[in-house]
Amino acid sequence: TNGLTLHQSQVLNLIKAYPKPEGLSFQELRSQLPSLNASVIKQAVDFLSNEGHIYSTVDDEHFKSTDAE
Amino acid sequence: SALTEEQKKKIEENRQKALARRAEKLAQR
Repeated sequence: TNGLTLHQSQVLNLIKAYPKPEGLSFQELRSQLPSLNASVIKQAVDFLSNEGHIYSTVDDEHFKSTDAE
Repeated sequence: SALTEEQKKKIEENRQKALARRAEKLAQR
C-alpha cells in the first residue's frame, strides 16, 4: 500500500471518510476499531500526523485528513 | 454545533501546516 501499515491505513481511512468540519474524535476511532488497543491507535495517529496525512482540528482529540478524498 | 470563526481559522492553520509537512516528507523520499 502507500507505505502505511494496516493499522495506519485503517485509522487514515476512517478519518478521511468523516465529513464534518470538526473532524473525527480519538474516542470515535477507538469505538470504530475495537480490535485495536488505544496505544496502537495513538501511535498510528501520531505517525499520520507527523507525516502530514492528518491534522488536529478543534482540539488535540479531533482529526481531519489532508489527503483529498 | 457549528464551528466558530476562531475554530475555523485554527483548523485551516493546522491544515496548512500538515500540507507543508506532507510536502516536506515527500521531498525527502
